[in-house]
Amino acid sequence: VPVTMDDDDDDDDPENRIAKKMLLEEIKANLSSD
Amino acid sequence: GTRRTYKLENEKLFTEFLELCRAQTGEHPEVVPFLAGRFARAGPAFVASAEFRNVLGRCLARARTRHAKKLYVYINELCTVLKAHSARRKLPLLP
Repeated sequence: VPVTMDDDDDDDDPENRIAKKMLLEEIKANLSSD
Repeated sequence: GTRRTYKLENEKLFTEFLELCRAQTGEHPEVVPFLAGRFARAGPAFVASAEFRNVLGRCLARARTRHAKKLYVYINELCTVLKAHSARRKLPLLP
């Protein structure tokens, strides 16, 4: 059975991806509140 | 004293962590100034504490050994801890 992979970066860790999203959102919120 | 030692060591470790972040978060240049800002606003007692030394040392060691794989997890952890110990306090309400 062939194994297919997502087009996303395979090395991208799910936990890291969530942390990155949270951090960037927080930075964005901070910038807009200043 | 011990507190001064921790302060100097923590500043050194934090600078190393920032350098590591700078090298690996090039796609988001806003991350390093944000983290540095959190550090600048942290309470001086916390910056010179063993607690911060432990968190920082752990994050730095993991970021080095596992490369960028979970770097944002460690950045987020540090930001959360620094925010929790921010020197900024809300002013008490006047009666």
